[in-house]
Amino acid sequence: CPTVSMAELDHLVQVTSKSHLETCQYLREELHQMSWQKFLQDEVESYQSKPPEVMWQLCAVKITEAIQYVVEFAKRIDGFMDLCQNDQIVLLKAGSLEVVLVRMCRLFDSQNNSVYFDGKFAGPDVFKALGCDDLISSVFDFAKSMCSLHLSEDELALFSAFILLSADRSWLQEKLQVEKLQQKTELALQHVLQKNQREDGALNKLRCKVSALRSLCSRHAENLSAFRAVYPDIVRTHFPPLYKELFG
Amino acid sequence: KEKHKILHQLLQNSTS
Repeated sequence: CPTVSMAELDHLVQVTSKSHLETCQYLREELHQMSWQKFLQDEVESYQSKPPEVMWQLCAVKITEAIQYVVEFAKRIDGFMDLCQNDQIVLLKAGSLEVVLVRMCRLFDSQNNSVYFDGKFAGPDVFKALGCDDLISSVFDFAKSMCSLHLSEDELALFSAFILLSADRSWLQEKLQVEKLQQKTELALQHVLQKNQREDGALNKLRCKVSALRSLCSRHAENLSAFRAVYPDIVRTHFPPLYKELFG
Repeated sequence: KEKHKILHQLLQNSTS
């Protein structure tokens, strides 16, 4: 473990938190103001009656938008831009969707089991046309369990950085460098959890989320490849290029 | 590099 001073940890918390808030796509206050806007039954039905390829394309666009904000977040993480370009790409390719899923708890209304999507709050039934009910319900369960941890913005920021800096991703060239950054981030996360007086094993609960995130992302890849097998031209011509780069 | 053209581009753009 690297030796890091308290002042250094405080600085890391501050920088990561600022980066998170500058790139989080929606402010909590904005979302709070929109929380009453739920899709009406006829709007839900209109999403459900879309052809699968249209709904897939819409979701790919929304995911890609969210990922662009995660890339900006990554660039502002202390030390990320000092890594070699290969490793920056490897970490984003493997971790950007995981961070989107972590950030989703900010857009999630646990009481109504709905997520902010395409301008209003949507329940799992809105995504029926995708044809991946199991994945959607797992994503909603994940968001709900993340919400139940009631993470503050600085805790969420550090957990997101911790996920992005996973040193066990395949194809890293400077694994040790990434490992150092991840360990420092974990110390800062631990530091902030203690400072926020959380003694309910929050760090262990967060560690458990790592494997859940990996499983969700691999299931996304499986569902995408099944979709692509049926609609190869739609993916090739209509999906956002960044989405194809990351998941192709 | 060609395979991740857009990601490279996004990484190289200066942070606004």
